Amino acid sequence: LPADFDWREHGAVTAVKNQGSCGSCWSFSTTGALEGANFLATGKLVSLSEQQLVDCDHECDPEEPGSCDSGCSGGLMNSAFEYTLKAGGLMREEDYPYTGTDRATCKFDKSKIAASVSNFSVISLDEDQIAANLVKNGPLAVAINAVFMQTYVGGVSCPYICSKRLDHGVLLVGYGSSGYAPVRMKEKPYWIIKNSWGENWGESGFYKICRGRNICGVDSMVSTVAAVQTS
Amino acid sequence: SDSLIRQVVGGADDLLGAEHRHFELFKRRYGKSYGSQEEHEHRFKVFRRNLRRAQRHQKMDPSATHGVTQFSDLTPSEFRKSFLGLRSRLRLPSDANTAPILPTED
Repeated sequence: LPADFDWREHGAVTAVKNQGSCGSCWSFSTTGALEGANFLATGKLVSLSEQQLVDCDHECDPEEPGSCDSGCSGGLMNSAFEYTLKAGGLMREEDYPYTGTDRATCKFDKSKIAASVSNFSVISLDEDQIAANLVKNGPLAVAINAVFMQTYVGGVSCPYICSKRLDHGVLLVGYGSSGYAPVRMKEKPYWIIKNSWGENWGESGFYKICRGRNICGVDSMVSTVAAVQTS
Repeated sequence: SDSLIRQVVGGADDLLGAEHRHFELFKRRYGKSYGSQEEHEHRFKVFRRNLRRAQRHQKMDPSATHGVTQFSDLTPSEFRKSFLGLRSRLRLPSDANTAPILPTED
């Protein structure tokens, strides 16, 4: 595994987006992972529609009817992948633009699918496995506890204590080996995470969190998706 | 010994003044406005609490920088309700696989 790796440098990550005042983080994590996988499969970086997921994805928990993806009220990346697999794919952002509200009816147009899911998998808690899947399969959909993110301005976040109760969906796009942690007086490896709060938040829209101890639950729910190869 | 210690900086009034200035800068930078004087005062109180929260986060997370963000006028529950959105209680759908173990040496 390379010591440092960043899919942004390989052109597999679209611009930072903004979910606005809507609990749709899960849809941005899902589109980000599929955008990367589609780039690996086709060589083309296409921005995909979160609004299609917000409006049309009502995939439910197989064992708990009523617990479903619910637009601005929340959802889960894995069920969004399941929806995308069943629906056939996601449309382009520009064909189904984001509005940040979930009162609209579904306007999915099958003839305008821009990327499709061939399969998706859940990765174990092992950080080497997460890094290997990141390098091999593209950016990964991950969940995290966002408590420190409300006040985060920059640097490598490495809190002494952080809840592992997952409440936010984001995209893992890379990792670095040398974020300096002064109080720990040593270089700390970190994950590079693309968030969906716009470019004015954090480090131009990105969050760095140190690796090693499943901090804030960042290793707990990691999924990879593979896109259908187009001829 | 008390007579040897003379307070040379302002007390609570100065801090409040600084927090007001912070809040004005925050509103200007993020384009915030509030519909009524009551809402404005409420948001200022929340902002002050979040300034202290950022200080606590800074102590607990010294390798990062914590401070004022676009969410500094929101309570933690408003922040969670409006800007997150993960339903972690959902279980894995039927088509989810377990990723194969990849080599991580050389």
